[in-house]
Amino acid sequence: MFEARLTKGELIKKVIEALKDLVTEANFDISATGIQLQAMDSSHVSLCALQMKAEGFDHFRCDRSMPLGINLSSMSKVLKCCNKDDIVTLKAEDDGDSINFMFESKDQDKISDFELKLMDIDSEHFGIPDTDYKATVTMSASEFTRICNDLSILGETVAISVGKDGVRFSVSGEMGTGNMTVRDNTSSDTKEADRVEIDMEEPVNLNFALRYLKSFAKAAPLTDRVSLCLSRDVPLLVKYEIPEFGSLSYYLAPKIDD
Amino acid sequence: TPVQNDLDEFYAMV
Repeated sequence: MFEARLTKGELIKKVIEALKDLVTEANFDISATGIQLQAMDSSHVSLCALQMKAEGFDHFRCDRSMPLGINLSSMSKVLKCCNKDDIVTLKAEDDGDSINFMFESKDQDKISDFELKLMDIDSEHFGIPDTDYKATVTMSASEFTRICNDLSILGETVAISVGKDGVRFSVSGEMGTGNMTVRDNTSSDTKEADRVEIDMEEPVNLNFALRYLKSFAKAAPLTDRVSLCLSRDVPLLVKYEIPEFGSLSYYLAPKIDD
Repeated sequence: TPVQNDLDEFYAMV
């Protein structure tokens, strides 16, 4: 038996919105410690890794570890019926072929339940080596979304370079070029959410497809902060930590000069 | 123009 109840049910909805552009179907691996998901997009350019800790739920019971194969677009449709303040309960039997979603309004005056059929999905687990990233930038998640959306009007590829002057995002396309530089402001009085922290061992300059970064940025409603971790010739890690709940990480293969 | 790498070069399936 698996049962998980979350008062802030909206979090589940936001997690699925942040995954469904990249992943159509995936296994939610449930165990006594929580829920994990790891999946690459269909072109194997990016990888999403979700962790939701058992302690992050108001009630969490998992008698047997198992994968729950779910079509994320169906799950997203079901979650559209979940209101902002609803309490969400997920349930699945050990040998069942479905997952049950229950949405309860805060005042307990409306209860909805939905059942989704589970799917058999080949498990994909990738060994992601521990990487000692040469540069880590932590900034406002909404500001990162803004940068990705704004620069994508000019081109498809962004060059991210971290140097002593800050982190520069550059795009060039047929229309022209654009640069946005964000500087470390930890020594000023900037409020917590707008802080930019740059931790650099050595300068890094890498190219990435903006299309994927824009999809990753759909995770911004989950949390205030995002970290970008870079090293030469290795995938970029874009990490959204969700306080007291877990994290959503995205890995993106760089574009390499031909 | 830079060419898109895929992740399989970096991460093996385990």
